[in-house]
Amino acid sequence: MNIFRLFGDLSHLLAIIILLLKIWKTRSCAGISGKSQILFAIVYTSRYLDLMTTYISAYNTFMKIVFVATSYATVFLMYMKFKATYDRNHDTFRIEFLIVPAVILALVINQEFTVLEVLWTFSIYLESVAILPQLFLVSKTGEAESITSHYLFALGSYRALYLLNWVYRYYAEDHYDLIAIVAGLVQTVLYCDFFYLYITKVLKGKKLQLPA
Amino acid sequence: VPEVEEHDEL
Repeated sequence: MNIFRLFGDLSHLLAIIILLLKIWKTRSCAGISGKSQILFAIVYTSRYLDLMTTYISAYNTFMKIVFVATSYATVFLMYMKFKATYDRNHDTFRIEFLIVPAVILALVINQEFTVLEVLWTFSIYLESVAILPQLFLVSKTGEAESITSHYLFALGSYRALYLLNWVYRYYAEDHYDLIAIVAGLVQTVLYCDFFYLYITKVLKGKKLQLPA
Repeated sequence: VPEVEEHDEL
C-alpha cells in the first residue's frame, strides 16, 4: 500500500458517500445516470467474486464489501425508493454497447482463461467506460449540479491516483498489470474534459454548464 | 505463460 493507492481508494469511497448523501438528503436522484450505476454494480459484482476464494487483507475485504453493497444501495435508491425523481428521459445511453464489447475483449485479452480471471478482466474493461452514460446525461441536459460535479471529480480522481500508484509500484516493486494500466488510462482520459470544466468553473463557484 | 498474480488492488 502506498500513498497514491490509499488516496485513490479514499477518493473512490468519498465519491460513493457524496452520491448516496446527495440522493438521501435531497430525496432525489435527478441528474444521476442510473445506467452508469447499474454498470458499476455489475463491475464490482464481477470483480469481487474473489472474496470467496482469495484473502488479501482485512482492508481489502472490507473495501470490497463496501463497494459492492453501496453500488446495490445506489441502484435500489434510484430504481425503487426515489424512482419518481429519476431522469429517465435523458438517461438514454445504450449500455449493451459497452457491456458486449467488454465481454468480447475480456474473452480475447486476458491473463488466464478461467472464469474468475475473465470476469475480473471484464470488470476492468467495463469500469473504464462505465461513466459514459453519466457524461452523456450531463451533455444532454447541458449542466450538472455542483454536488454531482464533486461526485464526478472524486470518482475520476480515483483512477488517476491509481495511475500514479502503478508508476510507483513499477519502480518500487517491479509490479505491473498491463490490463489494469491500459484500462485505467482510458478511464482517466474520459474524465479529462470534465476535469477541465470542474477546475475552470465549479471550483470558481460557478455551475457546471456546457456551452450551448 | 506468465503466472497470474493475485489481484491485490481494488
